[in-house]
Amino acid sequence: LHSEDCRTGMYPPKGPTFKRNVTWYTLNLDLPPNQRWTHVIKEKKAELAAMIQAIKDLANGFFHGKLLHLVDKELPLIVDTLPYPFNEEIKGIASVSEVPLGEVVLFNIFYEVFTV
Amino acid sequence: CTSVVTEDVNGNIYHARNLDFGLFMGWDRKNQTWTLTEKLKPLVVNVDLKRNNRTVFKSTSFAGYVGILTGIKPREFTLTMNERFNIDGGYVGILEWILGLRDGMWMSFLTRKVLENATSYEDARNQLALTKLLAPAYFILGGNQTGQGCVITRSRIDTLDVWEINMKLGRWYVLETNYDHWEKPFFLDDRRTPAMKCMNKITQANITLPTIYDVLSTKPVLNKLTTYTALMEVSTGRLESYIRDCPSPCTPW
Repeated sequence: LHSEDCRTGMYPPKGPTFKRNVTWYTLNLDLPPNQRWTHVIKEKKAELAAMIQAIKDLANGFFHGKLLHLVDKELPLIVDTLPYPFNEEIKGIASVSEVPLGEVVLFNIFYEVFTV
Repeated sequence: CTSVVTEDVNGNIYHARNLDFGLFMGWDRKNQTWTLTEKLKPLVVNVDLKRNNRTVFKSTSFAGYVGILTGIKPREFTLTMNERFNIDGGYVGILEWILGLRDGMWMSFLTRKVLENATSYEDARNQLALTKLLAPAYFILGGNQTGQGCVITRSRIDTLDVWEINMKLGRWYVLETNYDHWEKPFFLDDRRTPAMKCMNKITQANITLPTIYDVLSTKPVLNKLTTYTALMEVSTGRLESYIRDCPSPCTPW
């Protein structure tokens, strides 16, 4: 494994290990949950779809489409059991991004899925 | 992931992290990158969550992901979460949830709830330690006063350990990767030793957000899975995040 001497003088971030800064957004918690992420998702729609597609491609390689069938058919049923307001926010994200609800749910429960 | 909470000689608390994600999620041979890690990078956003036009907390997150993995409640506390791999993992919690046993909390929803509602470091620590979870985890929490920094090691049901900054013992930082701190890390994934070596080399007298960024920029603490680096200073409410790259030669995790 490649280990190196402790780096110094890396800040402010620059050079080959720095890709770019992160954009700021405001999330208004006074809005209905299904509208809170709309402006963010409108800007990131293509990137979200590309990330989900990458997961689908990987899953297809392993499970030959069976897992995706399960995700698209069964995971939307979970969304209403998720705690409020997260369930409504997820529905709003799926609606604006036009990504199937089950796939947005999968992204949001990724942590629990991958702790083994 | 690598998270660290540290206190300088003046009692200022700093909290920083590398978020590493996407292991075994497709390897791009040509570019020598993890496919999912690269797809996640354009989704990284900083979010200022406001109510009544006032900041409740700030977070570095992924667009489309409503939970929180990195957040700061200005002047109160900072919080990050690292994955804890265990055979009694989240899939058991998901199965229980599907079967109708729904007394556990989804990990990233809990961190968001804590950032929204907890009123102090102690309140946050109690909520993170006492809530039943769907998956094991490490919660790394920083406060706004001397000695307020800890790693909470959680199983789905119990709190296994709370490891705190303790100036009397000379413990001026706590650093967590993805292994219980009282056990040795997996020999093929030891980011803890190089990170601690760099922290100790910097010394408490010279610890600042820029020097912590140096630690998080040192391979293999920085690796092919590193998506972003976040730096937080609770007293000022400062949150800075940077998308990272790790050009070869660089460890795959």
